[in-house]
Amino acid sequence: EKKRYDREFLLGFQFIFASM
Amino acid sequence: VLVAAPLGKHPLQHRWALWFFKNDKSKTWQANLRLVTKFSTVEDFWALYSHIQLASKLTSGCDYSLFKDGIEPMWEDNRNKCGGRWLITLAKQQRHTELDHFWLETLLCLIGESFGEYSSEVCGAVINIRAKGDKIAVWTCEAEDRDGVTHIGRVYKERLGLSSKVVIGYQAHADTATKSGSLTKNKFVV
Repeated sequence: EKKRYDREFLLGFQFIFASM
Repeated sequence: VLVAAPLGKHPLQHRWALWFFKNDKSKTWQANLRLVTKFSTVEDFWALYSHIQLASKLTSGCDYSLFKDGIEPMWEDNRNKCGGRWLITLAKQQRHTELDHFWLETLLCLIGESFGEYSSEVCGAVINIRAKGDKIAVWTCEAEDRDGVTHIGRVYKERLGLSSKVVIGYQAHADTATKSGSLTKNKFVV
């Protein structure tokens, strides 16, 4: 199975990791 | 090849390598190009992205490159030499308004495999920070594949939110290597 992620899914992780 | 990820993280289709180029005229081009790190999960991408300088804050002459693991960010690499690039040239004032947004969208297109069946043709992307105008490019592996190249170009243009009036061009590396910058002809446009 190809691992494809749309931009909204990817952006959903941004601020979790920006604060670490 | 799907890269195995630690439990709980979201694996990407590929492992990616971030490269940094800093122009030091006392060194060779190769010596100025450094591999920063590699990552293969969504979480590790953001951990990296949030800890490096925004492209707009880099000094002129610097580049970031993001390439699939195993492909070096240079024309000479076997996966690049028959390929080319969709090139976005920015006006000077766009460094402060759109550059970082365009680069992040470019990265998300790559790691998210946004080009469907043609994502396999993507090699990487490069951002050049230059006083005369910054550039962003998506590199693909086969300049002769009209269907793949134009599909990637259309999706990329849409993702950047560019107007239909804006035309972006694809240049074969073989043409870029033999001509000075602005004279390189576009092989395709969208």
